[in-house]
Amino acid sequence: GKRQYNRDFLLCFQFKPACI
Amino acid sequence: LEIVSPEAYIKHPLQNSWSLWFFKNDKSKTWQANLRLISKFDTVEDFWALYNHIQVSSNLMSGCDYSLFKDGIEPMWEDERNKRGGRWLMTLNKQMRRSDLDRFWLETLLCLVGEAFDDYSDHVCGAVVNIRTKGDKIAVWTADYDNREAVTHIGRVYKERLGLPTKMTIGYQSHADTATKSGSTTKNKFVV
Repeated sequence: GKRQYNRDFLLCFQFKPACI
Repeated sequence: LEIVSPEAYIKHPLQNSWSLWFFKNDKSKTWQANLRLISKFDTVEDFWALYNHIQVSSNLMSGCDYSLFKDGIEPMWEDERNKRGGRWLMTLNKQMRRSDLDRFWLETLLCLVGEAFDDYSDHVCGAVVNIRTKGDKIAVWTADYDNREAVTHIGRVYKERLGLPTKMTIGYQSHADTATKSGSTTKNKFVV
């Protein structure tokens, strides 16, 4: 299936640093 | 031994790889020479790393554009994937630069990278924001102006995501009509 991400899911990553 | 969830270290892959382009109007150069590829990304984390690093649209100088397109599609009518296409166009008045431009553009980006248009997301080529003194513009470009079902689905979802009131309409215009127009307006093929 298509990798769909809703806006709330995307927004919660805005200021979350990637660990690596 | 501590077990670390893959959530903690694997980036979230997007359906597509995207390229962000920047256009700066320098009249001494050709249109193509003014267009620069800023960066490509294909994960949620890398999208934000780029977005958080660059200026918001409302801080750009007049004459500048940002374009986000699927990797391999250039942000111009002439590209093979665009030439039979068109755009859902939103024209903003001057006051809206302060109140709406940046949130509308971010919402547009989230629609694209999140594949918000369901089965019709494959018809999306990219999106463009034009910063202009007479009024900024934001548009979502799709591949085929003749595909009524795809174009109207994308338009309805997009309008809803932007939170536009029902009475405010946005129009869809083919690039062919935009390129050959004689006046300042292009006729709409669809309206939502």
